Amino acid sequence: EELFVGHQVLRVTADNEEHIALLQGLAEQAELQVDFWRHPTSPGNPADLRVPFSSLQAVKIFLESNGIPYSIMIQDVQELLDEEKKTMLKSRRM
Amino acid sequence: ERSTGTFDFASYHTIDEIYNWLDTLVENHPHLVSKIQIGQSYENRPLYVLKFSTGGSNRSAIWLDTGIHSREWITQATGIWTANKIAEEYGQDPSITAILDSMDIFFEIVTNPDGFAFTHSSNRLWRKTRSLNAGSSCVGVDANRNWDAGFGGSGSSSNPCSETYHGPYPNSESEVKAIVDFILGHGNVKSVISIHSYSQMLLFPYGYKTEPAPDYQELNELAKKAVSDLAAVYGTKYTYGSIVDTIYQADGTTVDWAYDNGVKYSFTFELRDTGRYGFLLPSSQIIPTATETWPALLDIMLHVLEHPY
Repeated sequence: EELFVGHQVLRVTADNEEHIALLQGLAEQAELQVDFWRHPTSPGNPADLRVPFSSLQAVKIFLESNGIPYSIMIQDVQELLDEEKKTMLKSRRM
Repeated sequence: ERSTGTFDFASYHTIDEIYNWLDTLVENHPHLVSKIQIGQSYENRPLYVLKFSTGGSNRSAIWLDTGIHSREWITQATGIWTANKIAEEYGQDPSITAILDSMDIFFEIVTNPDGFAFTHSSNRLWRKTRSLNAGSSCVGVDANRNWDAGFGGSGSSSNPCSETYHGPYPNSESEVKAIVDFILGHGNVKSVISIHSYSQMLLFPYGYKTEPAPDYQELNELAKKAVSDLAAVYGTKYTYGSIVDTIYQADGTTVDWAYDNGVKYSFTFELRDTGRYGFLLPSSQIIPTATETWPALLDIMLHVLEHPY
C-alpha cells in the first residue's frame, strides 16, 4: 500500500498569468512528482498541489522565490488517510 | 432479510459493499429497479448499471455516472445515496415520479471499478483506470480524456505517467467503450450527467473547443437554476459554465462526446469540498453533499422531461 507520510497539499493562489504558467511548469517536472488536485485555471482561483515530502522544500522555495502565495491545505496527507480508514472501520463495526 | 435501511449512507464503502448494495436496492424495489451489466473493466470486474424504469419500451432516458475518477470518493457515495433517493421517492416526490412515469434513468455508480478497488487496496489517491500502457511502466488512462471528442488535444496528455493521459486511442478503455456502446445502442438517451469532485462546479460542453455549443444559452440558464437550488440547501457556492470557459481546455471528455453524439443535456458536476480536504472529504459530509446535489439533479432531469427533442 502506498503511503503518503509527510506529503502536504498546498493551496496556491496565482495572482497572474505568469504565475499560472510557472505552476503549469511545475507539472512538467516529473521528478518533483507534484499531483495537481485542482489545476490552476485563472488568476485568483486556487490551485491545489499534493507535494511529496521529498519535494516539499524545492516546491516551497520555487513558490516563494517567484512570489506565488500559498498556504498549507493539508499538513500531512497520511494522517487524514489514517483517519478516513479508522472512520470506515468504525462504521463497519457499528 | 437484507434491507437498504441498514446500509450506512454516511460512510465510504468498498466496491464489494457497493456491489452487494446494488442487489439489495433491486430486491427492495423489484418493480422499479433492475441491475444490468454493460461490460467488464480491464481487470474483468463487471460494469454494473442500475436501471430505473416503470415500463414501456425504449423510453427516452437519462444517464448518470459517478466515480469515473476513482479517488473522488464523495461521488460514488453520493451516487449510492442518490440511487436510493430515486427509488424511495418514486411515488412520493412529484418531480421524480413524473420523470419516471415516462422516462428511464440509468445510473452507473462505480464507473471505474479497477481504479476504485485500487484506492482501497493500494493507493487512495489513484485517479485513472488500471490498464497497462505498452512501453511504459506507468499504469492507467484518464477515463475522462479517452472519449472521441477532441481526443488527444492539448487539453490532455500523451504521457502515460500523467494523471490526464488520454490513452492510445479513443475508447481504448473498456470502461469508456462500454458506456459508448450502451448509449449509442440505446439510441434514445437525452441527458448524460457525469459526476466528479471537488471544485464545486456545474459544467457543460464544450471542453475541447472554445466555440460555444449551439445550445449554450439553454444549458447555461439551466445550470444557473440548478446551482441556485443547490446553494439554497446549505449555501454551497458553485460556479457554472462551459468547461473551456470555466476551468480550462479539456479534450476527450464524457460530456463533449455525449453532446457531439446528440445528447443535448450533457453536464458534469464537480461536487464539494467546502473546506480544505480536497479528495479526502470526511464521510460526515456525504449526506449533506448528496442532499444539496439532489435538487440540482432534479432541476436538470425535470427540464429534460419538459423539453423533449
